[in-house]
Amino acid sequence: GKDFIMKNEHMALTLDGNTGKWKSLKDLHSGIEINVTNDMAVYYGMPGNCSRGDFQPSGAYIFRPNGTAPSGPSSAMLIKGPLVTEVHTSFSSWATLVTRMYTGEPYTEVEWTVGPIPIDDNLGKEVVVRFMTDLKTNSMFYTDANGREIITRKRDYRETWTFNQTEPVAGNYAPVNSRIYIKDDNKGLQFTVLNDRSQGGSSIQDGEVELMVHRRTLYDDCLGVGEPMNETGSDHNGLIIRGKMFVHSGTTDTAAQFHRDFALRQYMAPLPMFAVTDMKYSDYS
Amino acid sequence: TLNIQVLREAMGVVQHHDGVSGTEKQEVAYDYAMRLANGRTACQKVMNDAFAKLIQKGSEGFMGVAFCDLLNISACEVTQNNKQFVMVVYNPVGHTVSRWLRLPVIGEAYTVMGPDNSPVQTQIVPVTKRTMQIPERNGAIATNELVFKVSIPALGFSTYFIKMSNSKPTKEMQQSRMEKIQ
Repeated sequence: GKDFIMKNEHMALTLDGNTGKWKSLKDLHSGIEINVTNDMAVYYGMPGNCSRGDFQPSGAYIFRPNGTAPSGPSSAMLIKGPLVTEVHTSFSSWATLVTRMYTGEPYTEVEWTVGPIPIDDNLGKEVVVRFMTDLKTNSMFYTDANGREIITRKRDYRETWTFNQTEPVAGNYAPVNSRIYIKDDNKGLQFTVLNDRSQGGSSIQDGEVELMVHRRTLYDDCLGVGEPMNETGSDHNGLIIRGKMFVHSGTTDTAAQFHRDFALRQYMAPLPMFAVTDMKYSDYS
Repeated sequence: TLNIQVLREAMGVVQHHDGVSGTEKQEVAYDYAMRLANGRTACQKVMNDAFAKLIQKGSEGFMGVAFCDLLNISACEVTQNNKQFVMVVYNPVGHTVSRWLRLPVIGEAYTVMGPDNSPVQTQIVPVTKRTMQIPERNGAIATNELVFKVSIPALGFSTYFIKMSNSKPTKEMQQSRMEKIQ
């Protein structure tokens, strides 16, 4: 029941002893600590029948949420060791997170497993992983364009035209090909999340970062696909997907050095190959 | 060149906007996936041919390398079904890199020898319900993951020799301690 700390040479992550959720993240180089919590949440896909002229439903092209349901983890497990420490948290029977900290690495790894998304309640669902910090971000967040140029995003705003926001969530989503970050210029801090695949992401509230990891919708959005996003997989229950995010918290003047260098290593990752041998090591070597 | 062409053409097809954004019909998604998988298999054959040339003559036992495409979901036929195997890690980046690897295994302790003939520190992490294999992928039987760090030279490869150990774990072979958080 007591809070506990995952720590290495670079960072210290304090976790809630009751839930396994994050509480704060400290950059040990600058000594600056931010409050940060994480969870998984579900957006319910808007139903509708656009061919009848009803509401536009959520579908392959359209992300149109109809409310959210955040969930707290129901159970957690801590696994300690000299090389890696992990906290495994279950948010439901079909949504889990593993938080990992490796010795000597300046990032925290978050591995999510989601699915099969249940649809027996006849609701399409779009699942996000969220990080909520206390950074004052002034509606701003930053996403990349294929890992190259970083694009400044501002909530409810477009640079080149007067924007009338009608979708407070979807209207603020942006493609996140490799990274998304938020900054607090007064504190001089940056909170960066790198992903392992292109996803949609946003900062719906100041200090928050979210990435959509899995979707299962029940309606076509009438934009040409002609079917809902409902891949069932070989067992017809729905897909189970696993992926990773890499979270870094540091000063704004050092964060870019981390995410540029780390992204190169991550997205051009070494390739392991295996061979069976019955030779002794001495002979083999 | 013909083998590489298979993936090259598949990538060309998947650069259709439907493939990039995921707005294709499901049947088309299956077709894209099949094309990419075929291309990947063909490229793996190219890499195996290259290895066969690199390996010195006299290594008649060399049967080629296997690529564990499902390592991300803790499934790998070679690592979970053999007490001893060799891992070659290729680094495509132009400078030395290190990386943590997690190999799905069924044993409780392993000796890992690095490219410099010295033992590598490892940690066994249990596969729990939260890190379980994806059920629809058949053949995942690992109960543990063997975690260790590899270092690979620029545009080169490192070889690691991995063997299940029956003796008591040494200081290089660390187990994990589990605690339930209530």
